[in-house]
Amino acid sequence: PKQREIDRISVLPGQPPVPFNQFSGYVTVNEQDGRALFYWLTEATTFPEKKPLVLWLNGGPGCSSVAYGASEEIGPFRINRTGQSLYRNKYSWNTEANILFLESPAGVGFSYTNTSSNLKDSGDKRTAQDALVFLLRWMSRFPEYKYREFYIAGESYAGHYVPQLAKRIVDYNKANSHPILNLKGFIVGNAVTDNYYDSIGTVTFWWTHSMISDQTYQSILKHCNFSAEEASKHCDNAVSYAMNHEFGDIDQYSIYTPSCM
Amino acid sequence: CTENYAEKYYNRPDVQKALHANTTGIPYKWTACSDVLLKYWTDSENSILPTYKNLIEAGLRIWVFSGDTDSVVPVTATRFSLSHLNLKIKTRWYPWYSGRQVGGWTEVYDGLTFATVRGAGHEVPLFQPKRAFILFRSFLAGKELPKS
Repeated sequence: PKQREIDRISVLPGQPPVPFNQFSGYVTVNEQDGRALFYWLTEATTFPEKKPLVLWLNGGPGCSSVAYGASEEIGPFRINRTGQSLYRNKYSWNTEANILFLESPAGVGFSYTNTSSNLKDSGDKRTAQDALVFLLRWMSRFPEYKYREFYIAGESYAGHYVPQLAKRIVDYNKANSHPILNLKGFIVGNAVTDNYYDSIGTVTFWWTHSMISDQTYQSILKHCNFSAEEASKHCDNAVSYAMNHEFGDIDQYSIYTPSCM
Repeated sequence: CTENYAEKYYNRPDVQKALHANTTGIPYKWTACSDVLLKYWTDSENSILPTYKNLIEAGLRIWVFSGDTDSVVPVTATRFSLSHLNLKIKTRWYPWYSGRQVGGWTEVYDGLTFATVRGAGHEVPLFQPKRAFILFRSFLAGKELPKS
């Protein structure tokens, strides 16, 4: 708990006054390799002691940093164009819950490892395990959140992270008589779910939204075996042709809005 | 271009100090994504559907949503994947509302709620913040999305 007060954020540069508490800092998740994850807690604007805790994870893999969820989606602040100041997000999710952002795994954002090989051997399993260790140790620093209603939220490749962490928590809780992680559920958006079905659904979307020609659509369906580990040369060529010669300069993440020049 | 704003802000020494971040002198700039991790990612499950089945049995509240203008992990991909869970429909497909506009569409299954968010890209709360907020509030409350 002493570390909790050290982690308290008094005010961020360029931040407007806010009616909620914020904390941020590191939790070591592996002493041997020296892996530590960076978190940022923005407590609820009213009655934080009564509101649930929600852990938010972005995707990538390698992009679960505070650039996305915290700074342009659900966090309380948006960053202005010059990077000099912050302004309030009218639809911040911390009016309904205490939002915990985590930069994960080590190597993303401010989260680091003292073993550089960790940057080249990360994967789903260790990411989920480190995240579980993070939560258990974080709860020691913030004991008021033990047994609190707890949810996990995320998007994109967090379609892996979120259910995999939820599974580890469920298994951990089964093995402990008085589990402190009171996980109630999770919510994921535009979530990577199943390589085979996602791929078919994606190519179908490209065709039904007139991003690719019939010819390319047929070529992808003909040459791509979506259940194979590796894509064939013909498949790669068909998909590359679509992206490089048929999509045009769109923002693939939002196909009807202007792309960033 | 909002990602660029973050790259500016979080690399400022005064911001890192205020956040108690980068206390060990990380030997590279803060970036929104780590290209190294992405490039060398090792184990990645082919399918999360078995985990969904497991967690539905564990009784967790599970919501899956899709911004319907994203072409990277599009709504059709998610629907195609979820359809292979073969879940029983509890509340048939209906439009949900935000203000007097259709915020998207939703269907409630035994163990899982699926919802689209109309006009939102990959980062749903970035493109449709109000609709995303209503979605989140309904999820937390464990209530179906508003029918009007």
